[in-house]
Amino acid sequence: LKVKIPLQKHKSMRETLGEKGIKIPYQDPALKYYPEQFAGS
Amino acid sequence: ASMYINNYADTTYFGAISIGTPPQSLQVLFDTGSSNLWVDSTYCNTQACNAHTKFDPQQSSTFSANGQSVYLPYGAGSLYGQLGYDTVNVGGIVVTNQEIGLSTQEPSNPFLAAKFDGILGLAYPGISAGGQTPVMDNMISQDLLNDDLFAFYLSRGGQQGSELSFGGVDNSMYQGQIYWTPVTSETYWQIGVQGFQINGQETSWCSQGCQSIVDTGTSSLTAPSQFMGNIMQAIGAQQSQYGMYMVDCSQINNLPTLSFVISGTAFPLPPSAYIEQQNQNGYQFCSVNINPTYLPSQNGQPLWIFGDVFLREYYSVYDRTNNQVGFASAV
Repeated sequence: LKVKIPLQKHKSMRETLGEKGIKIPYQDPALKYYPEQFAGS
Repeated sequence: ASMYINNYADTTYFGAISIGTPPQSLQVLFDTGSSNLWVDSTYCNTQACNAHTKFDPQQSSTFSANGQSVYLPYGAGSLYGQLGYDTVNVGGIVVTNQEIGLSTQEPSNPFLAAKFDGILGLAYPGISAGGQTPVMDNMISQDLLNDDLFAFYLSRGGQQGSELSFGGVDNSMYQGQIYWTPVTSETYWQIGVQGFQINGQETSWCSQGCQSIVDTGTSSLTAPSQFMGNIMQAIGAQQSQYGMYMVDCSQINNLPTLSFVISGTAFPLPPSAYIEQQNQNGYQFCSVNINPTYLPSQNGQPLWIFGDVFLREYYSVYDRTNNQVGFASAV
């Protein structure tokens, strides 16, 4: 079987919150791959 | 709580799956940078959970709980949930007995603003929290696909037009040939990078080898921190008081092309790919959509992350049979 799933582009959390004046601080994107370090960060 | 938000704060491409019998539809982020499936559920009553569509296991005749709880330290916060099994329908592919994390406590308040109800991980089973079998692995073991691969097309503009295909590639979404490179660590979709060029000139920064994780759950292009200064200097970007790297919008066409050499093929990123133009209060500004990472890859080599910035330029194919990633020029 081969299927295609449409993806829709939405506003990101950062954009949505930014419009309300809430800033999301930057965090190292690679922490995602180091969950133990992430848990302790 | 917002300190835990990072990668997922900028993600924008989502699609629908359904779970249970009768099917309940939810919007998920299809994430090649993780391996678990979790969704909002009626077990959760926090403000963030209540802002989304929730899966109700009591309304599904095929649901079975397994009594285990799970903790997922996602890059966007920590999810607590209960594990259960149910039928998952992904674009008409019906996966039975799929283990699912059902949230009991959602990551954090910023998820109130999230436009998705869960995450469907597409990386390898070795990194799956709690040993949960990923959806793709169940598709393979249940023999549901023509070819054991999936592929992403991320549209450069507009809300519509992006797609994820399972079981084969969509020839209408790329041009030219697909260039393949082996997965270097069967955890994430991690590949080797042998060169990095600025305007066609090799920098030698990756002459000893770099690694890159191909991650649809990360929006930006992420560069090793030790290269950032030189990259921004080459681009001529100035750091703003908020830490963003800014360029003069009128100079975009004069900015350099950045290229990655992967298995002997150069993959160029023109400035239009890595510069983000935004309007705020009638003022247009242009920022560089490249972020640093201070962490190396697992083998110690400099680590890049090919997020949406790279994947809008290149149709990407993830082949589980041969453990390789393919890139072709996106239409």
